Amino acid sequence: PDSPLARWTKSLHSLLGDQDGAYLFRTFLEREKCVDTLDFWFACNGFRQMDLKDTKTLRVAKAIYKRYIENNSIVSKQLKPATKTYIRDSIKKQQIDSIMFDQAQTEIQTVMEENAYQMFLTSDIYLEYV
Amino acid sequence: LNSEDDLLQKCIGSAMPKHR
Repeated sequence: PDSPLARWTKSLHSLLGDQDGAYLFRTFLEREKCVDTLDFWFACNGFRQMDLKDTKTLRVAKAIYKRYIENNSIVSKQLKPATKTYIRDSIKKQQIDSIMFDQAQTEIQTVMEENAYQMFLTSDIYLEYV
Repeated sequence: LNSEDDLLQKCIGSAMPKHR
């Protein structure tokens, strides 16, 4: 059967689905000063599971927007302008939807898959763990 | 009352993998 390590190299998704893998990748990203991209990715997953009837959900959507999108952070820089506008307008109109961050998450995931994930698989931190 | 940052951290934590 697949060892956790074999799964980590299979895809970013399987790395992030593994507790140790996600932890190690997070440590790597902290060192590379781009841990916000991973936190944003997890925040999008967490948000999707929230109850839309709960008043907390709008507050979390606003918090995600404020922390990662409206400023000039690393996440914001990697998002398409149209994606940011869509999220800003949804929050402004208080039209909260479970999938409102999906497009942004996909864009961040693509950049992570092409860059940070590949770098992680050849990093000291990964090779030492292996 | 939860601060916005606490809510955000809880949201992130809820999505992190718990066990292998």
